Amino acid sequence: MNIFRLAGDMTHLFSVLVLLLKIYATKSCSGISLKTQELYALVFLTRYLDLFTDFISVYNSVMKVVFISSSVAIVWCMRYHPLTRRTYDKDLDTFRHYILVGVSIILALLFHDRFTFREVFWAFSIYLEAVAILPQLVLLQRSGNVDNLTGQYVFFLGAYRAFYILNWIYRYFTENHYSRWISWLAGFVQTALYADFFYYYFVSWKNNAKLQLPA
Amino acid sequence: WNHVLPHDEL
Repeated sequence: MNIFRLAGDMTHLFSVLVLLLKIYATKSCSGISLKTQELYALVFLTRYLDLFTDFISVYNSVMKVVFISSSVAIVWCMRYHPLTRRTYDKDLDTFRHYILVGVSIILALLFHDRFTFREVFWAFSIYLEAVAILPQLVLLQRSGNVDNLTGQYVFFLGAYRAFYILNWIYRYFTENHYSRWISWLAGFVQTALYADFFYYYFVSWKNNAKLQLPA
Repeated sequence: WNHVLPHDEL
């Protein structure tokens, strides 16, 4: 474990906590894309298949349980909870996210480390996570004004993978491992997708103005 | 060092 990876995991955890706070505090999930939440639940369920087979550390297992349970809980909340489900912007959240799933399956079947059940599912989860934020970014552009907690949620979600890239660079130079090119490539694409959001987030923070994404 | 990073990350 190095400081970059710990910072990445804590930032990721913080983004989940901010999202839970937003839904709990405002009793609303307006501005949140259910499709992105469903994609993230799928990412965690397919990446953490080893939860019960490979024990790496208490930290690793606890964080996996936290990410899986929080993402599933948020999807359940947005789909079935009588109060919050009514606040979901169903007509704005229209991204055809099953296309992202389909493309990720094809990519994982074509490009993977080893053709094993575990590695193909792992590659699928990496590709899917790289694009999972798209429905959320599209929803933010459509819904115009972005409430603070939602903006912070997206910001921390984007920042975590940037820390992971620093972690891979660090491990490249300090350990005799190198990270899979799949992680590098998908990690860069994932972080790049946030680039314009980061720009508008910084501008709104600098001008102390409401976060506005151009339509 | 040809071995790839183990799946020890989240």
